[in-house]
Amino acid sequence: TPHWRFAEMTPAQIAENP
Amino acid sequence: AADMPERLVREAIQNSMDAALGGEPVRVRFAFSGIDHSVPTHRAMDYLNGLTEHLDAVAVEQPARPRDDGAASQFNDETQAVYRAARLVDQPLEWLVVEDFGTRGLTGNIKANGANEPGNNFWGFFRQFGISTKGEDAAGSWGLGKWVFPDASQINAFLALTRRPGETESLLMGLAILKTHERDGRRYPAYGHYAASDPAADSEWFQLPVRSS
Repeated sequence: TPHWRFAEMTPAQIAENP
Repeated sequence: AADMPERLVREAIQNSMDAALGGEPVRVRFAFSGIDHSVPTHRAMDYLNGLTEHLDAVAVEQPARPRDDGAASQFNDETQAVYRAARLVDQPLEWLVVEDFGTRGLTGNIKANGANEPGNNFWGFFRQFGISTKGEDAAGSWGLGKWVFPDASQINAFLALTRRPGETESLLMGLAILKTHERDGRRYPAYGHYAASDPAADSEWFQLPVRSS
């Protein structure tokens, strides 16, 4: 079934965008 | 928000004009459901599955964060708007639809995901999150203006259905632009997609549209 999904941020992404 | 209707109409019409097939007029139709044609709650969930918990996470997170001076932060206008949005999904879903005719639709390789994909309108609409350099080509028209679509939505989300020349199936995908948020101890980016189901882990996941005849 199609659904909304947000991909968990990687440590590198969190460091860039805390 | 004051000029939202103007921004939305201008952006939608410009995009449709840029995608004109030629040989026939481009037509663009804007329609509001109103309450009379809203989607009943039990059917609306088909289009909201997986989104509501992220709306909730954004809504509860902001006021819970202490300010630098230690005082509890106030609800700001944006947070209040998101909080109201999270409640909207428990009610019949009113909608706004923008349709265009005599256009090519969102053309381009749906699996392309480079830093820049000139001429790929599907990529520009769903995958381009950086700031576009104007004037490069038609894909430049999918610059910052496209954010008017989630902006126009009270739940900051939209679905897009497109049928491209030579294809019998339609493609359906959605995009939500919230804020970065945390849920169950995990950190999530501001954007999420309504996409085909995929068992891949988040780190491997590549959102693809739902195909339907």
